[in-house]
Amino acid sequence: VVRLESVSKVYYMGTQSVKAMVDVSISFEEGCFTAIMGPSGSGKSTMLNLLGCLDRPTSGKYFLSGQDVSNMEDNELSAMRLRRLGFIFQSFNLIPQLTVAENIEMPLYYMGWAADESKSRAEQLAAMVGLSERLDHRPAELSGGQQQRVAVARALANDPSVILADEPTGNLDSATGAQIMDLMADLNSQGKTIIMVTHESHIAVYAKRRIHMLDGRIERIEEAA
Amino acid sequence: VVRLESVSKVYYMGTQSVKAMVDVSISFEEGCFTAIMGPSGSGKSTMLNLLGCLDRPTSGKYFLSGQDVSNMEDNELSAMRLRRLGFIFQSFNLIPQLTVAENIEMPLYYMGWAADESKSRAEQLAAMVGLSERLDHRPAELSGGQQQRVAVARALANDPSVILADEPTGNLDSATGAQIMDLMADLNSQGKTIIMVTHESHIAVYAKRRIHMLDGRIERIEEAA
Ligand SMILES: Nc1ncnc2c1ncn2[C@@H]1O[C@H](COP(=O)(O)OP(=O)(O)OP(=O)(O)O)[C@@H](O)[C@H]1O
Ligand SMILES: Nc1ncnc2c1ncn2[C@@H]1O[C@H](COP(=O)(O)OP(=O)(O)OP(=O)(O)O)[C@@H](O)[C@H]1O
Ligand SMILES: [Mg+2]
Ligand SMILES: [Mg+2]
Repeated sequence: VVRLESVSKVYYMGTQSVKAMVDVSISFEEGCFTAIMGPSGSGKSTMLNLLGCLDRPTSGKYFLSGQDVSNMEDNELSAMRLRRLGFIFQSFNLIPQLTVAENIEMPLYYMGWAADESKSRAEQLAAMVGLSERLDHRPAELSGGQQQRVAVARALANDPSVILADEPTGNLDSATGAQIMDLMADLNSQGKTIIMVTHESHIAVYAKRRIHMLDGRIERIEEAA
Repeated sequence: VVRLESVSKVYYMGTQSVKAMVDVSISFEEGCFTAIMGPSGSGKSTMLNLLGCLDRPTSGKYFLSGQDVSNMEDNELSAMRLRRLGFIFQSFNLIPQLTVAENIEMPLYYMGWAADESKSRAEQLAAMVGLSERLDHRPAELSGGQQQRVAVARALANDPSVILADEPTGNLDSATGAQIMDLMADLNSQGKTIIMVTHESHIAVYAKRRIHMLDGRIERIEEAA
């Protein structure tokens, strides 16, 4: 279970400050499939970054499996992130110098996997996102949607129990996007928790619950029938 | 008028090669509003990059206002690009070290505009995309959709006659996306030529003509009624 309790996030830039999240409280049950929607700048990526332990709240508490994340050391945090979380970034964050295969293998390298095992895992994942022929290419040699699919594959490498996806189909045509969403639905049916930011309603329908954000707050929550 | 004549683009990577565009012939009339759609990797961005003189065909010809672009020197090309074209990149390509205002002003700086004029032009454009309060912030301090809107504003700075937009609403919620598209429709009604890649059908409807690509070729063309 993932739980935010009165979480706020303020970004300070010199004299100015931006209230990215304001007093947000929400729980995510294990195995849930939730979409986070809302206008540009409403706090969706900020919420996902906090959930992914990539950032800390300015105030409020974040509990991961009952444990108060704010009491954890940075190395504790990154260890748990590595084991339990898979993150698909809005801007992909692929390593330009690494090939597709090496980008996908990254989490496994940090977890100490043997080279041949991580290589075959990367090949399996690349096939799942339709990029088997591009394993030795670098991100700059790929289209936007192909880069996005590498980011998806990398997020699944460590078989995470919680998948955090920030606009996973933003650069994909409907058909390819549906393939990725079918993959997500499949992982969810295996019990994985999926929290996904999307602005596309035909993608949000894969989720059982839809959280609508506005100006850093939760405006409303829709539960699918 | 913009015209591609039997244009092919092959990317060579060591022993491998990718046929990004295969024997494409198409014209774009002055003042048209055209959408380019198709699966991820089908050649949409490659076509836009060629149209935007950011890359050269491997074979075939590209005519811009009747002039064969392949006969132009690089500096001629970039001069014309600066004067006549506005490009919204799929990955924004904002300068991280520059503020929002400075990013928008970039084309005007190269065109030798006076500082105070380019500053007020940047303020006007930032207002048009709803970012007046963020002029002094840097891209890393912005949300994905806010960065995308800065990229839109920058593409319009030099008042181009041809606007090339690669997924201009990919990171925007429906409402904000519609605002950007209303802006595009307005510019088109003023006579500007707009060629836009999108995978979102509710965005493609703004275009009078829709070109569908598949594996580097034009698969079919739809004309709106
Ligand atoms: N610089 C490059 N080097 C090598 N191959 C490239 C390069 N740029 C693009 N390609 C390849 O050319 C093909 C077409 O790419 P393009 O970016 O035009 O696709 P696209 O239709 O824009 O895709 P998307 O919808 O995913 O953005 C893809 O297979 C891509 O991997
Ligand atoms: N590092 C940062 N520094 C300063 N302000 C930030 C930073 N990151 C985000 N913000 C601001 O916080 C607000 C929320 O940003 P966030 O990225 O969460 O929005 P979002 O809902 O994901 O938007 P989008 O749909 O455009 O991606 C925005 O106004 C943004 O400019
Ligand atoms: Mg975001
Ligand atoms: Mg593209």
